This record gives sequence, structure tokens and C-alpha cells, in this order.
Amino acid sequence: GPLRSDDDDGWFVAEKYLRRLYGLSPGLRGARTSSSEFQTKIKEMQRFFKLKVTGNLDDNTLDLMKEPRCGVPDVAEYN
Amino acid sequence: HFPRDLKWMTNAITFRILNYTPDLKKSDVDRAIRTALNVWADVTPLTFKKLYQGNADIMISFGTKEHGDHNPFDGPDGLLAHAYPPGQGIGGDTHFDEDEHWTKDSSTYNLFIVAAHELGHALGMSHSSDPGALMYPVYSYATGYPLSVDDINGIQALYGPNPDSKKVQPKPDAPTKCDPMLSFDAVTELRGETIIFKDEYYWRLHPQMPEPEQTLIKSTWPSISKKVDAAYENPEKDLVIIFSGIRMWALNGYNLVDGYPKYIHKLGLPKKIRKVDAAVHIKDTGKTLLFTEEEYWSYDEETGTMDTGYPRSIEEDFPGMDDEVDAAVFQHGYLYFFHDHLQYEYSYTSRKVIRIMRTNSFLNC
Repeated sequence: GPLRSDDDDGWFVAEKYLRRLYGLSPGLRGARTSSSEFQTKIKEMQRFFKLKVTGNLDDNTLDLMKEPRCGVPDVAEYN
Repeated sequence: HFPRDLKWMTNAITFRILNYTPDLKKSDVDRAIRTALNVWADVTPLTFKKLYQGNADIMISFGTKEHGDHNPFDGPDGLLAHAYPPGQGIGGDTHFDEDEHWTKDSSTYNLFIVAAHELGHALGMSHSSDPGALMYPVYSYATGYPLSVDDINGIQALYGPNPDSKKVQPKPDAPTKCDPMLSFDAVTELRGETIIFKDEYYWRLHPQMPEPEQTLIKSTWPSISKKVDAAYENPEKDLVIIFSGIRMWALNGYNLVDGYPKYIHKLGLPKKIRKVDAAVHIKDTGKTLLFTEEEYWSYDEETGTMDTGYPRSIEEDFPGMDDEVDAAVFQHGYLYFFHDHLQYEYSYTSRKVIRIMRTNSFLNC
């Protein structure tokens, strides 16, 4: 298949992070544009970490997703 | 808390360590887990009894990738550990990712710190969004007492306080940037960013980041003091000097420069000076001004010596600034002094303070 570009990696990291820790439904992979649920979950994560709530996968958001952390989801209701 | 405020219905909790990481001696793992449990026992009526066989409330184990709970780990870094809220069966169980390297010092990852966090989950705590809280989801190494007020309030809401409460000093909550009474400890530039130190935290202002980013000082620089008195950038040398008490550190970018800390007296300050209140480098003159109480000193960066004729009176040389200085920064040709909840904009051309604003307006509040 085609070589993965950098931001492909970013999407992959974000999708895995949001699925494990913010309850993103599986199976959204491949949507190059932000699906509404994907954006909603990014906003939830940005709101929790007091980042600028944009729904976009900006550098700050992606950097935070790459930080070592606890595997318990942040979204209590997801638990 | 978790939904329905899940908690243990008894205060006498049992735990069992099923296996051990080869990264540490068995006794180090035992100590880390026991110390982590004591963090919570100190502020609640909870007691923890260790079992060596059978089923305990909290079953502790090390495993990699899929390790039996269909909640796989992910290899080195990333997810470090997880735990389940109080309940039967897997409830309370705490798992550590054996693909991490577990330590008992500041190198990654400190087992005690991760265990104290995970055992918080095992007792019913969910994640906190306060970066200084133990229950904040992102790993950061810090020394000293691990619980913040936020953590203590959370666990005591579930179990109540420890009846014979040992007086513990919780970490203060993170300062809020729009607090009208906000004051700064120190302000400096750092390669185009502005770093503002307050209590155990710093804010990072970046031209492209409308929202200041708050971080624990110790999570970025574990070896410097957790409270900063003053800081300035010398752009010519690409160094930021950070002052705390009679010591100073140098940063190149975010990296600590070898050979520090040094004593502030190396700059030529007399021994009686025990603290620098504020420091600022004036690019146009090549001088660094160091403020101590009502006076200030002038340090020539090129010669590495203190200018003669100092200290001089702040009030006399900077009309309008008749108070002590908490922090100072030189931006856009103006010198900004901060004291308590006010900031003073000093103009060299009109040789006086020309504007007074709230300190928190510096953080776009």
C-alpha cells in the first residue's frame, strides 16, 4: 500500500488514544476528514487537559497524546 | 470519582502482589507498593493488609500486551499501567506494563509514583485535570508529598478523613491564570516564548498558542528547586538563568547546563544577599538588572562583572515603581515590573511608569 505520511501517524495515534481513553467507537479508521464523533472526542480530550478546544488534531493535542500516561480512561462515564 | 461513586464497603482492604518486575529487587517493589498504599491510608480511615495467597481485594501484577483482561498494554512508553475501580472480581485489580522500565529514582518510570496513582483508581478515584494532582493522567516525576488538595478532597469524599490525622502538607492546587489577585514569582523569555513561574508551576506563552500551557516545574526540570525567585534570558549566549534562594541554574533551551547550580554570589552580589527578587536582561545595553528588595544591581554580561556604583535605589531610577519587584521582563522596548496583582509598564524614553495593569492581563485575562 502507499507509504504512510507523518500526519497519517498522527491520526493513528489519535484514533488509538481516543478509542482507548475517550470511548471513540471503533471502525472510524480511514476517514481523512474529521468525522463528527472524532472531533467530539478530540474536544472532550482538549477540554479535560485545558487545551484550546478546537476539535482539531493540532500539535499541542498530538504532543499530549504521546505523553506516557495511565491506561484508565479520562472520561468517567466511559468507565 | 467513578460513576455511582464506586468505593469499598469496608475500610479494611486486602492486597496481594502476584508477581514482580525483574527491574527492581523484590523488596524495592514491596516497599514501593506499601509506601503508595500508605499515601492514601494517611488521609483516610483505610487500612491495607497484605495477603500471600488466595483472592485479595486489590490483586497487583506485572504483564505485557494482552495480559488476561482484554485491555492490552502497548509496549514501552504510552500506557504505563491501569487499575479497576472498587468491586468484586477484577474490581480493584492493578496492572503494571512490564514492557516499561521500573525504577525507584527519577529515571523513568518511578514505580512508587505510578503505583500511588493506580491505587487511587483501585480505591475509587478517577482522573483529575489538575496537572499538580497525583490523579492527573500524564506521568511526571516529583519529589515531596505526592497528594494535592484536589486528591485529598476526592478520597475523603469517599471514605472520610483519617481519625488520627497525621498533619500532612498537601501540595497547593495549581494557580489559576485569571485570578484577579494573581502575582508572579518570575518571568523570562525563552527563544521567543515567555515563561511565567508561579508557585510549583510555570506557564508557557507561545506566539502561536493563544492558551498558556501550565506545567509543573519539577516535571520539566526535576533537579531544580520547585520554587523560582527570578529568571532572565541572555539571548546572545542563548541561556536562561533561573534563581532560587542563593542558587542559580542555566538552561540552554529547556536543557539544564552542566556545572550548575552555582551560587548567586558568583555574579558579584555580596554574601548578605540571600535571594534575587527579579532579573531582567536589557538587550540594548547588554546589562542584566538584578532586583533585591528596594535596590537593584547591574551586571555586565560581556565582562562578567557587576557594574560599580551599585546597588542603586529602584524608586529613584525607575520613577513610578516605588515598590519591591516580584518579576521583571523587557518586551517590545518596554520594561515590565510585576508586584503583587499589578504590572507596571516602564518607558525608558519617557523615564517613568506610563501604564499600570493587572498582572493577570499578561496571561490575556
